[in-house]
Amino acid sequence: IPIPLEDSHEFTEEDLQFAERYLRTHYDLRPNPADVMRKSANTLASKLREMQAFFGLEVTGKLNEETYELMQQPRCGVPDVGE
Amino acid sequence: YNFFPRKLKWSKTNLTYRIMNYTPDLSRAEVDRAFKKAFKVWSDVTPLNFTRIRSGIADIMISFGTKEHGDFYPFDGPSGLLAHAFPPGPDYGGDAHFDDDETWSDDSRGYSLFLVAAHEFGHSLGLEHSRDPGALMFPIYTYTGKTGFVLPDDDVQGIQELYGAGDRDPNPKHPKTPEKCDAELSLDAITELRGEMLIFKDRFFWRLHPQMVEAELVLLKSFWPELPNKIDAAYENPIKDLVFMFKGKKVWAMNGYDIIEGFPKKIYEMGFPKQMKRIDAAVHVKDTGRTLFFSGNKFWSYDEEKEVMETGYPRLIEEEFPGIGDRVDAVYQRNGYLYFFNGSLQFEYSIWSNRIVRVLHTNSIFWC
Repeated sequence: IPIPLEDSHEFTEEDLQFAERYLRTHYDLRPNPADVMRKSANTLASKLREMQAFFGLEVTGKLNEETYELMQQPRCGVPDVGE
Repeated sequence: YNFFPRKLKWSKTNLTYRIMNYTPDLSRAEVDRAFKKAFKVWSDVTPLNFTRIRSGIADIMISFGTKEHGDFYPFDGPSGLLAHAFPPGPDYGGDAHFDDDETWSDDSRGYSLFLVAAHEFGHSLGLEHSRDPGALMFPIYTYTGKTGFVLPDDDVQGIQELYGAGDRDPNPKHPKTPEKCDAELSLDAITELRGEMLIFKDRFFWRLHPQMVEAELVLLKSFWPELPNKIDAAYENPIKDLVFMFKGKKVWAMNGYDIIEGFPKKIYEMGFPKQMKRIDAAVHVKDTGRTLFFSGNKFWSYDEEKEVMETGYPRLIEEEFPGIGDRVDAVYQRNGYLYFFNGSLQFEYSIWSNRIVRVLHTNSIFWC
């Protein structure tokens, strides 16, 4: 998951897994075929951008504290975008 | 507002629902009532009718479940995912599931079953999530009070695009989410809070960080559930690190998010006349240590150190601050200036030279 340099020590492995699960549930992030690292990185960044745009956050494509905080808020389980 | 792909909707207006099981957090009657009230939110503004059945297959099957509960969209334990629902269609279509690892309640103690159900039934009828933070269909849960719920305008627009309007709307005045660049924008209150600026309008406030141009719109109750849905005035006393908020004859003191023990108090306990009904605006002037309170066409001066109202007040606003009009909606201080808001205008008043130096649009506070 792309993370801003200044936040790089902020997140544990568990946090990153939570964030990935969130994007999969609500932003239709597809599981990553192991051999396509480059593409998956873009998909993650683009899904983060989609979420940040949806909630009116600064669109960086990186997992910063503000974005992670919003992921933790209680919410509806229906996706925000996608089929 | 948004729709599901292919704008899924029911092709009939008479829909059935069935409650398959119950949560232990509430009595059966409370659950029945919450769901019935949640359906009414939508039937009030459309031609849709909802009938409860107690056996067989209903259009909208409602159930409580935990973790993996049979639809391959598992819940996740307490908080996080609260519920989900499927768009209109056969079988699972329209069904609504509630996570029973949550604590369901009919007030702010737990998650309001009524509010979450009203949101989920919006999905059951064909609405997707809205980006409007004031909309019921916004994906994040916000407690908006135990009574007096009125469906926000954004949701009404969406559902009526699918099903048209009904003929029995008991609350036709549906709250709109304020637009910060609206040329006619007027404000309710403004205060600093630990370096941020909070700008209040209806049941919202914008958080304006000094370094950021983009203001974040937040529901008042998502920060302070105990506060009313709209306030009259607010100011920060930076020395005490307290923010005071006013509504009618009441005043709340906040330290950050926490309301100070013993509040709300009555405004006359600060030295205002007993018959005073409300405060329109308030501002703490750091240089003098005084807080100015504006009500109607008059204003008072309060000595924060001695915690008493200064003698010789109230005075007429027009006499002390000629040119700003005879009432004030909101006011804040910055760099030796007072900014008085009156309708869609703000007056930049120099404390030093005691005169207005600029007149601006209210919405210029957001760089519009």
